[in-house]
Parts: sequence; structure tokens; C-alpha cells
Amino acid sequence: MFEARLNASNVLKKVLDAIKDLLNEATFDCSDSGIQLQAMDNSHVSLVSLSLRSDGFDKYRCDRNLSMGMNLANMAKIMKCANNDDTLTMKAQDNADTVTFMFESQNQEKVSDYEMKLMNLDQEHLGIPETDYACVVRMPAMEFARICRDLSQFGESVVISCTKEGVKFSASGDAGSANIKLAQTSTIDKEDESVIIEMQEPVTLTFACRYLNSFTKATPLCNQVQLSMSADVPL
Amino acid sequence: KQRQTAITSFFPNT
Repeated sequence: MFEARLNASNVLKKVLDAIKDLLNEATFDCSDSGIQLQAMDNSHVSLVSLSLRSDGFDKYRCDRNLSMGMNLANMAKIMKCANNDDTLTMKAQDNADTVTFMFESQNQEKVSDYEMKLMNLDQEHLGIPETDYACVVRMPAMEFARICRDLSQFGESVVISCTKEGVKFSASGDAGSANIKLAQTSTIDKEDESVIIEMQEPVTLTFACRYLNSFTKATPLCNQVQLSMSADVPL
Repeated sequence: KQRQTAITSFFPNT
């Protein structure tokens, strides 16, 4: 029996909003330590790796390891039916072919439950190698999302160049060209509002706006984003 | 136009 409860469903709502544009389907691997999800987008250009630790749930029970193949578009439809402050309970029997989602309103007056068929997805588990990056930039997630959104109006790709002074984002196309330079924050009073750069050596890399704008769908989940970069290595 | 390339080769299949 698998049962996981969140007192507020908004974390899982944000997780679904973060991945549903990149992935059509994915396997939720449930074990007593939590839920792991790892999947590549259809073109294998990006890898989504997600971990929901059991201690992040208000109640978590997983008697036997369970892999739930989810159609994320359908799961997103179900999650849209939950209010942010509803209690969410996800349940599945051990060798089930369905999963149920129950939402309870704060005042206990409204209880909704949704059942979704599970899919048989072939499992490929990829190892994510430890990498020593040339540059690691930590910056406000909202700021990065804003930069990607603004620059994607000017070109299909963004050039990110990082030195110890700061990080520059550039794009150019028919409409013109755009450069956004962020200096490293000198006096760090609020970590998650600062731009912090750890540089082994300068780096200049180019990425498609389409993917950056998909990744920044995860912005509501966290105040800070970390950009780890090296030549010829995935961002 | 530089295309974003697949990254499968970066992740050894465990």
C-alpha cells in the first residue's frame, strides 16, 4: 500500500506545472525514502530529475517499492482541480493499475477524489555524473525567469557568458539584439536575492530559449536558481 | 542556426 499526504497541495501543483511542458509521461518511483522521478524530454535534449523526500510529506507510507507510470497531462488536469490549501492524499495499492488523488478542503466540507489509470513505462535509470563546473552562478530564480522570457523575444538562443565580475545574458535576431549584465553582489545580506558566482575559469555557452523557458516553469518552487556551467557539458 | 543537441551520452546508463 502506498499513501502520501500533503497538508497543502500547492507543492505538488507547482511540481506538475514545472514538468508537464517538458515531459508527456514519467514514472514516479516510490520507496520508503520518498518519490523519485527521472525522465528525458522527447528529443532527449534535457533530463528532469525530481526527488520528493518522504519527510516532506505530512504522512508517508510505502510498504513495498512501487513504480507508477503517470500520464503527466492527465495528472496535471487532476492537480488543477485542487485548491492550493487543500490537503492532498495520493494512494495506490501495491500491484495497482490505478492511483487515486483525494483533495480535502480546509474546512473539511468538501472532499474530492480522482482516479487515474497508471501506464506501463519502460524504466531507464541514468546516472548523473558528479561534475566539477567552470562556473556556478546562484541568483534569484525570478530574475533568471524574467531574463529568459525577455531575451527569447529577440532570438532563439541565449548566450550566457560568466566571469568573476558577473554574468551576461545575450540574444540577437531580426528584432535586434539584447544584453543583460548582472554584477556579482558585493555585500551579501540576503543570500536568495544575491548574485553569487564561483568561477574556476570563465565560460561562454549558448542555449535554446525554448528549453530555458521550460526549465524556468519551476521558478515558483524556489527563490534561488543555480546555473552550473562548463564548456561542452549540459547546463 | 546552432541546434540544441541530445545529451543522452552524458548520462551513463546505470
